Amino acid sequence: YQTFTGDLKWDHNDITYRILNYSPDMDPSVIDDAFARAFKVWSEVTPLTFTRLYSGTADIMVSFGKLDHGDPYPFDGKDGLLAHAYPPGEGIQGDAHFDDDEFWTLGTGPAVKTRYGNAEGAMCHFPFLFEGKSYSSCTTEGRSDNLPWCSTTANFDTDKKYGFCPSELLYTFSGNSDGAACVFPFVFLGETYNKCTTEGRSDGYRWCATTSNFDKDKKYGFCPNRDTAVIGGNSEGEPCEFPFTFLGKTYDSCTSEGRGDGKLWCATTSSYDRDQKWGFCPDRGYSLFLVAAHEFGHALGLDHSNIRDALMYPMYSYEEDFHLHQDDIAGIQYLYGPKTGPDPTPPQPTDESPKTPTPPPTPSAETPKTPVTTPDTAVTTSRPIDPSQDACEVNQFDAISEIQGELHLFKDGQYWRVSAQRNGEIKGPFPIADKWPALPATIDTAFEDLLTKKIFFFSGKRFWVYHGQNVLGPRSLEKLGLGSDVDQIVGAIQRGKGKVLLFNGENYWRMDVKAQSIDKGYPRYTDEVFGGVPVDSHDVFLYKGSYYFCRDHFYWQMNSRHQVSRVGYVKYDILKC
Amino acid sequence: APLKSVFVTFPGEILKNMTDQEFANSYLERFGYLNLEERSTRLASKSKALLRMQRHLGLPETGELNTETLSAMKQPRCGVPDIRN
Repeated sequence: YQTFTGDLKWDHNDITYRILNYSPDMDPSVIDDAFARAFKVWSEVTPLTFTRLYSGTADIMVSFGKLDHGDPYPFDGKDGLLAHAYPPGEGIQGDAHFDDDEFWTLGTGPAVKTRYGNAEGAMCHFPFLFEGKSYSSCTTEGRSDNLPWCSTTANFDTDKKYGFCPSELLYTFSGNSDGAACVFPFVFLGETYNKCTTEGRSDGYRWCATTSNFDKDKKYGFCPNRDTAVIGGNSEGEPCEFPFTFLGKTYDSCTSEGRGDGKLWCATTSSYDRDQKWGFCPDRGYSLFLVAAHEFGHALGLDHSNIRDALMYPMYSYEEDFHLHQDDIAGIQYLYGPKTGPDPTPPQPTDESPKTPTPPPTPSAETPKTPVTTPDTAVTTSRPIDPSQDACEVNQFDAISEIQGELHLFKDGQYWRVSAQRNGEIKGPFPIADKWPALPATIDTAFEDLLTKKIFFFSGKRFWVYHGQNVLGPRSLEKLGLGSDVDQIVGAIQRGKGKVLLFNGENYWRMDVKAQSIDKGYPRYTDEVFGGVPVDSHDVFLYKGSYYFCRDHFYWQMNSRHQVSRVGYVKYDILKC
Repeated sequence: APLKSVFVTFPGEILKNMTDQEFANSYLERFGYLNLEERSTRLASKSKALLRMQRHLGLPETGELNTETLSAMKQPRCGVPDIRN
């Protein structure tokens, strides 16, 4: 195996990925699954975990593209280059790109997932028997609505299990129509279209309107490829037309005539000589799972191996029962070490769960109950850091707030301070009770009023106001004018002098700090004003002029124009762990 | 009697009308076997680059552009270079 120069690797083990778009070759759910399985190849042998993001910037951004697709390394049409990926790092580094001029399958021909019917989304079974005739692709036989279908077992006549195949008449993907089917004919720039088109796009993807008039409604989606559609050529997505004539001769099936590379092709009209419309015939295709697993190897820091059977060997070969080669395992474990600990188990109650005071940890709770061993080394390891003392070991803080110029992070009766000036040095933990003795152990939200420097603390349905050593409270949230159904405040953002926004799930309120009351016209919906952030954020705060919405160990940073400017890790980006 | 094959240029296809030598050169360059410094001394360096490629991909090491090497170059593959210049 080889690693990239300087052993490029991620500085954290909880890697995020985001799928930016889909190939029309397979159902999006099949593509999602192929990528998830490809990541699992690596997480099974290392301590790495992979979390999928649906917005913002992930460590590994995954996309499909054709030819020039926005980086300096264009793809080359069908076959040849299949994909590429960048070694770990910021920006484009770590990203994986897949050539969408390839025919993406699971490696053995069209991977056709059905929808509707009575097979609960099972894959088509090719060939299948229908009324005694064998079919190797989806068919519209037996139907009057022209929808292609297939059997999901070898014999429809006996099993009667079926589903509908990908078709623009059934659904679209991506776009802005939530998967609605194409509407034909539709109008685009005054022209009428009766089928999916690539007009108006430079990337060659076929699309359609999902209402009768795109110019008016602007509703569209991308067309899924039918299993019988040709690949590439100049008729992507069209079915072969049999028979067709080529140089005066008639063909009833795909042919390699006219080509020096032996690839099978067909015309998509009855005469190639007249129309010159053609494409490659569907073949076994390339396994998206295998190629993705290889590319993700690069994205994690592995370069090409010279072991022919290794996953990181640069050439593609299909393997039915895939097993990660020892060379790949050695390579990835050189970078990240072996997998430790047990396999994931259903979540158990931990210190993360309820926001209620917990007793101080006892010695027995701090000590690992069982030694952690690995099969390779059988070395017993123990954690050198007491998690209750190290801010970097906290996955989710009770509250985060900038107070007196320092970021304060609260958790279970303790708090840490992070200086914005002194290179982000973490100080603490300090007992909350030492500085603010009236407060309970669990703080949901805190904020400092910029005008009076009073500090407000919220816990459950109560709040306290500290001014120096003087304290007022606890008082009930209802005293602020909040409804009795409001069980807590999870975040606060100062909005100019004397106003602060208080958050709880889908709602937020504006509070007049001086009057200690909620302004009229509230609550309002969080996602109407703060679009693109999780509505189930558990910490919301203002820090260095940006709004932060936290969920789990991630944060969504939003600028003053209410645009999400970054998604990252509290631990690595804010605490610099 | 079998007809003599006629090769046509298909519209919309990316033109790959390269000789084997040209294709091999572009492959060796693209995947890092033929580095920029060696371009000036082309003949000797190409043999070296072929050797390097054959060794890297586990092919018989001849330093020549034989059928097996050419066939390996035409295999579908990852676009990440094998050798970094």
